[in-house]
Amino acid sequence: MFEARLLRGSILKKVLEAIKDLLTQATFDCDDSGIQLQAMDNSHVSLVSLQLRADGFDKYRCDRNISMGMNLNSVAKILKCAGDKDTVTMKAQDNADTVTFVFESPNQEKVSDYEMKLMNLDLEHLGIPETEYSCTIRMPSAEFARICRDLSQFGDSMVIACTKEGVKFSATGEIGSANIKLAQTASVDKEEEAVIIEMDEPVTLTFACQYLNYFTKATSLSPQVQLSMSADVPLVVEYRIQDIGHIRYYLAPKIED
Amino acid sequence: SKNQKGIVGFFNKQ
Repeated sequence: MFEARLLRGSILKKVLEAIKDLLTQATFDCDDSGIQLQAMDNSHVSLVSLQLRADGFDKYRCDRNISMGMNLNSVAKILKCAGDKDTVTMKAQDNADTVTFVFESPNQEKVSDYEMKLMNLDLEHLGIPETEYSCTIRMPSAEFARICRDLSQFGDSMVIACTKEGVKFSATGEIGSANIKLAQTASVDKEEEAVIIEMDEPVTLTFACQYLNYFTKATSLSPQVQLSMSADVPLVVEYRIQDIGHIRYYLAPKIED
Repeated sequence: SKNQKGIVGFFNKQ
């Protein structure tokens, strides 16, 4: 028996919004530590890694490890039926070929259940090595979303250049060029609003705007986003989900052959 | 010009 109950059901709604444009299907791997999902987009340029820890749920039970392959479009449709304040419970029997989502309104007056067929997905699983990154940038997630949106008007690619002074986002295209510089916040009153840079070596990398814009669909999950970069390795864009886990997006850089 | 790399080349298949 698998059962995961979350009073803050809107978290699951937001998680689906954060992955459904990038992934069409994915496997939710459940064990007694929680729920993990790892999947590449169709073009195999980016990778999504989601972790929801068991202790972040209001009730969590997983008697046997189960892997539930799901069509994410279908899951998104179902979760759209949940109210923002609803409690959401996912449950499945051992070896089941369906998963059930139960939504309860705060006053328990409305209870809905949606049963969905599971899929057998044979997806490649990648091992992500432990990496010490040359630069990590923490900044407000809404600011990052704004920058990605603004710069994608100028070109398909965005250059992210991080030095100890700050971080510069640039794009160039037919209509001209755009540069946005963010300085490290001098004094941090509210950490959520700060730009904080940790840098061992300066790094400049180029990324496809389209994917960065997909990643920013996670903005509502966290007030802050963390970007981690090293030369010639994938960028990590991480949104921490309060008290329960994180969603990380890995994006391969564009590099000279 | 720069080319888009795939993600698989950076990580190990399991």
